[in-house]
Amino acid sequence: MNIFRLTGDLSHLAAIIILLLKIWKTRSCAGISGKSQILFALVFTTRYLDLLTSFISLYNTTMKVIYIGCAYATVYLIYMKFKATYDGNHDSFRMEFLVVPVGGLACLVNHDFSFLEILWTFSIYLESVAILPQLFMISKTGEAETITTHYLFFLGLYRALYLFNWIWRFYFEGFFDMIAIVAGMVQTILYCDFFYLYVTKGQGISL
Amino acid sequence: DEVVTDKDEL
Repeated sequence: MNIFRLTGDLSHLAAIIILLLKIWKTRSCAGISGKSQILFALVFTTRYLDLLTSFISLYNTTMKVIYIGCAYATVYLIYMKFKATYDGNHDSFRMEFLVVPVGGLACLVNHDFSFLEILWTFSIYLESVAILPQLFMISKTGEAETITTHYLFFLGLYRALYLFNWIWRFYFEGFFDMIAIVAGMVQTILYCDFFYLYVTKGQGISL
Repeated sequence: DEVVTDKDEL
């Protein structure tokens, strides 16, 4: 554990909590892509299956459980509790365009051709592109609320911090995982355009 | 089983 990893995790946690609180407090999920949230729930589910097979640390287990729980809570709020406020017409990105190619890639390029490892790889690849329905929705409606942009900022920041974590780990531990690094770079690059708008226009974005 | 990928990272 280094400072980049820890702040990355906390940034990720902040993003998830910000989104949940936004939906809960405003009783609305307007402007939020339910499809991105379904994909994130799928990401956490397929990545954290090791919860059932091994114990790493209290921190690790706690965070994984929180991430999974919050992901499903968010999906529940969007598709069940506040369904009436869900803007499905603008959330028109096709999930299968991401899930199918990513599934194929995970089967072809992985560290070990085993059930858990392929699902782990699938989750890494899927996470890198899971935000696309949300970004697509913003480009369609041409705007994003302030709190939504905070959510995206912390979500993007998290993987960028993980990149620094991997640089750190490479130098001090000799550790590197090419799949995670490349996917993490792709993921971070997808947020660059948004980061630019967030910094220059500040908070609420209208294109 | 040998751990292939780092499951400590989130």
